Amino acid sequence: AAQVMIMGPDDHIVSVVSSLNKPFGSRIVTPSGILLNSQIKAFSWPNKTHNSRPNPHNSLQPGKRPLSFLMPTVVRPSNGVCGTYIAVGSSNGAKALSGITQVLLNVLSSRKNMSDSLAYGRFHPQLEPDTLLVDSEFLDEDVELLLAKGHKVERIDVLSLVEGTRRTNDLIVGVTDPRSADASALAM
Amino acid sequence: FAVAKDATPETTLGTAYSPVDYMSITSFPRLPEEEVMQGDIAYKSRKDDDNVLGEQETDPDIFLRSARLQRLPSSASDLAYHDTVSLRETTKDPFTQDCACQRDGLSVIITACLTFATGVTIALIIQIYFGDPQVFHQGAVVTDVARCTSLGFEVLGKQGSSVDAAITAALCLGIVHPHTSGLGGGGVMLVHDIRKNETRVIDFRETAPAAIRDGLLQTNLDLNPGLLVGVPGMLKGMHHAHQLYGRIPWKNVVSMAADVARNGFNVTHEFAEALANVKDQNVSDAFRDLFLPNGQAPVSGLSSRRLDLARILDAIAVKGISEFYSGNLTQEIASTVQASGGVLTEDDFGNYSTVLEQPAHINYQGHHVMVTPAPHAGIGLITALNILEGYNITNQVPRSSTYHWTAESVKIALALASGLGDPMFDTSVSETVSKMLSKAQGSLLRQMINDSQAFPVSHYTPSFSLEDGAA
Repeated sequence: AAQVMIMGPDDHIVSVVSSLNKPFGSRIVTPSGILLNSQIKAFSWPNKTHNSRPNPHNSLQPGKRPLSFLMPTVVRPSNGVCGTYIAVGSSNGAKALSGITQVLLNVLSSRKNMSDSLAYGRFHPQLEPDTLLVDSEFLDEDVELLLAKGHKVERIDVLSLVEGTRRTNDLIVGVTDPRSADASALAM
Repeated sequence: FAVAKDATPETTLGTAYSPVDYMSITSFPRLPEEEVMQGDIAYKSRKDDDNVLGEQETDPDIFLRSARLQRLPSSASDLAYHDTVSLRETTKDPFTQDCACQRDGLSVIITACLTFATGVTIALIIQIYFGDPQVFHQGAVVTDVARCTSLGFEVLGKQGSSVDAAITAALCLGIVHPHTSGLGGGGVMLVHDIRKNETRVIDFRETAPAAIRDGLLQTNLDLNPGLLVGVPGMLKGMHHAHQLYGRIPWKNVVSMAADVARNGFNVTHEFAEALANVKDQNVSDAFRDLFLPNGQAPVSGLSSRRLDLARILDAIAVKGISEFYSGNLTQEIASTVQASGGVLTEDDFGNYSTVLEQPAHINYQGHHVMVTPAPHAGIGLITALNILEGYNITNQVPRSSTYHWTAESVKIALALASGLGDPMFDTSVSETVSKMLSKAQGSLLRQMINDSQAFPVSHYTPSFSLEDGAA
């Protein structure tokens, strides 16, 4: 998914996440050069994959939108206007949910700064098979802690890319995931 | 000067505080009759002045003075003359007593000043709270690609709104990172207005074509990839957002993105890697011609241009989105999809509409968290935070506990999110959503989590299959 996060001088926070579903979508290119999506694949239907349990609420119907893990998220103070504002987005399907949850916990509960919160190693509980995926930044000693709790841990390179902006009072920062070689943030 | 020569302390005091300045008096054209006047003559002269050319005076001196006064220009000198001739000894300071005329004048001046100051203050307050910012202060832009981040920043620099910048940056990403998004895709935008505390979600996700059926998907989709194509919503979503929040013209917003396609950009690491991954796969000739010239994936850093997309964006900038949703492009897309076994028609484009809605939200530890509603899985984030809030996680809590609780909470949230769908087509989704938003339900789920032992998801709730890696 492609991500855009903006906190502008007009006091608006914008978070956009867009996609073609899979890399290069359906890989169908029109003569004028438009690459088309493969979004129908996000619906559920019987025998879609082996041993799958299709979600009846996400069945295919004309005009319907499929279940998606596009998750632009904005946080603001509960009371008043003073405090922390955050806009975050993430890529890579269901792994966006675990990525954003961990980043928000780091910032809102553990009071970490935004850069550290995005840089820390992350994990993703995969439902089928029941495995806890951890990325390359996740510390070995923390893997040991999780193994001790009975988690089946598997390490992979990158789980998701999370990007975000944070505003605390009048200070605004944009932060990219250090796992991304191309993402960029600019602040004025 | 005659007045000064015979001045008593009282008269000196009077002239010293006279409102007529010295230069005005000395520059007054001297008249032969200009002598120190007796009080009664002076009084009469003033009376004559009031009468102007009224009745004729019987006294020749007074008449002469009166007649010459008519010839004098109206000026401060004129006033000086009258003050000079009306000077007389007083026994008390005339400025210490209340003068009705002076008091009224001062009151008018003070009232005017206060009114003006109050008006300016109110105008400033209104401007601060409701007006456009006069100072280009802070802002931040983050995107997947440096080129698009700079472009978004440039839009802000041209006094574009945050949404203007987001539209240009998103269109730019569709050019530079065509493997992740583009005009043929869709997405979702969340906009929060800090001042009004108002949030809107613009859902421009693709929709299923009218002629699609479950049975069609039981065929070999590799042979009929056209069946996977939904109605693209990207441009309609961007246009809708611009109508709601745009500040600079649509033409300029789109043209800036078109310039990127026309003027060129560097191939990024991620795009080069994505192309390398598909290089040896079965892709169409059109795809290969466009992205894999000579069968090779371009290396990162190589300069590239997309003149085809520049032409499309230029046309959309000038003619609007009708060019895409009811023009030649529509016909072309529909026929291309149908040639690939799909069922997308021109009518599907005409019937496509974006959805404008409110976000789902909760309060978490003093923060208001807003996410996109179903069929998006943002609700799952709310469920996870609802469960985790009861643990009162701080940086003092051991990492092992925080990680374990988070892993189990996200596991439950994912399982519940796997049962979501489009609520406009299935009302029972609303029940699932209510359950996922409920803090009480979060508390019940938290009680199912064992602090020292992980469980498979079936221990907590049923789940459905999730497509791996789908965005």
